[in-house]
Amino acid sequence: APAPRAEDLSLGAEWLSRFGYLPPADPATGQLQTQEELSKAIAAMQQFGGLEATGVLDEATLALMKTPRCSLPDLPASAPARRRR
Amino acid sequence: QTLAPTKWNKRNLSWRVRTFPRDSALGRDTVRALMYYALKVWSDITPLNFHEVAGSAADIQIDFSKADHNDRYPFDGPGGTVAHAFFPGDHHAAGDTHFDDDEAWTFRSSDAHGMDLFAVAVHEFGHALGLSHAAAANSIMRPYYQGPVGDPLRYGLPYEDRVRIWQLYGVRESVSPTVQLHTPEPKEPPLLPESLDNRSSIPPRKDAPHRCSTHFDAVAQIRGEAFFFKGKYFWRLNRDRHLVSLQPAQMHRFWRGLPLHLDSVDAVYERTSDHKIVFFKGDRYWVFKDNNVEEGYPRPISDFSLPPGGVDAAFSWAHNDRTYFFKDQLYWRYDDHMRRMDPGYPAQSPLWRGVPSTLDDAMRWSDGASYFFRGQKYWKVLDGELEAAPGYPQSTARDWLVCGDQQVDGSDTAGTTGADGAHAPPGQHDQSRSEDGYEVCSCTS
Repeated sequence: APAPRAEDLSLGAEWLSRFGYLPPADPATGQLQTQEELSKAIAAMQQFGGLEATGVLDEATLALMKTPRCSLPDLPASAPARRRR
Repeated sequence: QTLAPTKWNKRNLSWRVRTFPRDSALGRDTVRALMYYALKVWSDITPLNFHEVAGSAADIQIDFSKADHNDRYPFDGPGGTVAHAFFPGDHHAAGDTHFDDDEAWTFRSSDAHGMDLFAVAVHEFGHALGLSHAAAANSIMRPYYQGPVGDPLRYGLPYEDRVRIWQLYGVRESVSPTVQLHTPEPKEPPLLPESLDNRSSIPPRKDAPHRCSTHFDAVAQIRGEAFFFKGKYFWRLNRDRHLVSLQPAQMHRFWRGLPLHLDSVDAVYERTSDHKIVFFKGDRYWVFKDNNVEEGYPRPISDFSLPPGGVDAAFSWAHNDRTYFFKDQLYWRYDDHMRRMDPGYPAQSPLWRGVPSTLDDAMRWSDGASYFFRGQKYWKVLDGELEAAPGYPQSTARDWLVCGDQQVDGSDTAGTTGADGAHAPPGQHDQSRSEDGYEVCSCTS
């Protein structure tokens, strides 16, 4: 898959954080996510959304992120994306 | 289920649409009806009961808001996030449900455009009852909008969602595979747009009793109005003794919280001590505040020191402000203020000479007199008297329910007039105007 553009990555990280797949970004340190954490979060979101859990921010994943949805998080903020449901 | 489940500890939940979509094609009645049906989806299968209220103390406050609306979950304009709801709990926002007023809310429109309000409302009320998002493919609790879910009158929850809500609240008796209960649904919930314009052509209900040829299970004066109960229906007369409608109303749709399988009531009266309304059926009773049942009911009638077997009639006598219970040939006198039975009861009926010893029900009326009903007749006892007024019994159907003499079955009191000239009470007309086929209705507010 083509590498995602910078703005997609930033949209993705903000989206993942908003809906509970990444810990909320720490306003003080701006807490950068490691690539591995980002990939795990994407995979968890893909799995929850019924997509193939590739861990890559592909077109289908970006499209799902743009789908109208409920504001509530999918995972509790405290639960790391990797928790087994 | 990814979040620790929270749930309501009570079963009767009130709701209210506090703000409506501003420039939406959906009218307020439609929005309220859709909320009713979206809640009904959950109450149909659980022991929960929802009732709409007007005040701001509703458990589930429903708002249509835009952008930042002071709850830390701002909306983001058209698309994106479209709604959210708060889980049950003790905080003031528990259960509250917000819809993004920047969305084009639709009902019964094609998938292509707009956001189907019913589908989103069912999802959000799942949250308001304690469910979190689910990954299951066809669950209504999937976080992503998946278009309309079909006709609100026929929609049923997917199995996954049923199991999850049953884990929180258990199963409603009527749907439990083990309990064979005939629980017909109240069939006339709020109307939805298509049928709004032909509302007036709804034919009278097949199984509804006819007011002119029946006797009544219970009769009560409630907040100055008269209610005549028969089976699962009731007729209502306003303070001027005008019949509000010839068609009976469905008891379950107005008196919220009565079990759906209750097919009639034995007696009803308004408690003078706090103006709550008490319904009796068999050995149980329910207390209503306004038209919503209070928590913790039904309770046993032994609370009144009444023996098992239920009551035939109940009413408060204006003369001494005591409540009288009647069963077969016996009657009891109860002090509602002290909440205790007066000593020396039961006594042999009747207390009032000329009144039959067994009754269907009794009530006090705004003229200060007491009225006793049995079969299709009634007796009047003037305030403070201990004897039925001369010229009684009279026909209940004719004098209270706007039935012409020819409609009144088998009445042997047609045409006589009580000594007090109260044959056709003020405001009533001998000749029922429904003869010419028009509804005889009066607006009470």
